[in-house]
Amino acid sequence: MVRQQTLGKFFGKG
Amino acid sequence: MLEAKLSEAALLKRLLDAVKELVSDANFECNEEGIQLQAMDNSHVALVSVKLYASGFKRYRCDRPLPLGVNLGSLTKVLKCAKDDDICTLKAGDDADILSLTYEAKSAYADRIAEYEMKLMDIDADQLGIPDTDYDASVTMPSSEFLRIVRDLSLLGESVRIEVSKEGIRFVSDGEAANGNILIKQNAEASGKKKGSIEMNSAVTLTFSLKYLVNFSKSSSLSKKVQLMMSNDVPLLVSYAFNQGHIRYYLAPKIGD
Repeated sequence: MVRQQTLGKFFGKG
Repeated sequence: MLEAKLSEAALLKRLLDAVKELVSDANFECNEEGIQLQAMDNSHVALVSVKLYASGFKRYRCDRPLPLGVNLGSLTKVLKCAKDDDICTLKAGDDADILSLTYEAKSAYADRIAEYEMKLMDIDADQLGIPDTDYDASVTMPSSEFLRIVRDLSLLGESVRIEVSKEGIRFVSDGEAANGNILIKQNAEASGKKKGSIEMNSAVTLTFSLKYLVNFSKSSSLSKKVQLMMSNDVPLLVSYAFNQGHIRYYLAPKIGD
């Protein structure tokens, strides 16, 4: 089973 | 105020096609360097970033930074009214509540000038800081080839595993009823002709949703080449460059439980 990650985990609020 | 004249409306039409299914509303950030758009899709899985350089316009003037809040569905409709080879001028005042678009065509019998106006909106969007990344693998290939691969594999399954190794780049889809894998080998002759290239510091394996990659491939009309930048456990960067600017997509990977 694979789970989709979101970008918030990788990109900080700029 | 903003005044930006593009030699062909087709560029904007293609850009809108490449963005509108991911994002419904977005700020066009205009400044003296050009026009930039950065927006995430609703599920925060993908981000699209568009840049049009001031030098890519026939004429460009922007006195001070101006965010233009655009409903992309409305802009798509207004752009449908332009012919691909019309000269297209965008104008907005400092209050940024209306965007005016002028399409100029010279036909054999008369000059046609069409003027449209659309309402702009206030969009309160989070801007994400995208870190500079040294990617472990960089693959350049014909955009039509990438389009074909992701479209074919999307018929079989929801996800694609992308593996970059010494062997080349492999796209694997395991569907419930069928599976498929496509290997593109580094070909000395082809790379000599600059058809494509694979550069790799270390092997990379990542899994992505095909639905998004098919969506990104709408940019194939903007550029003959696409560049895929990858490192393990970080978002994929899919980049299309054209004369007047670029469109880049970032896509968060899928992970195993």
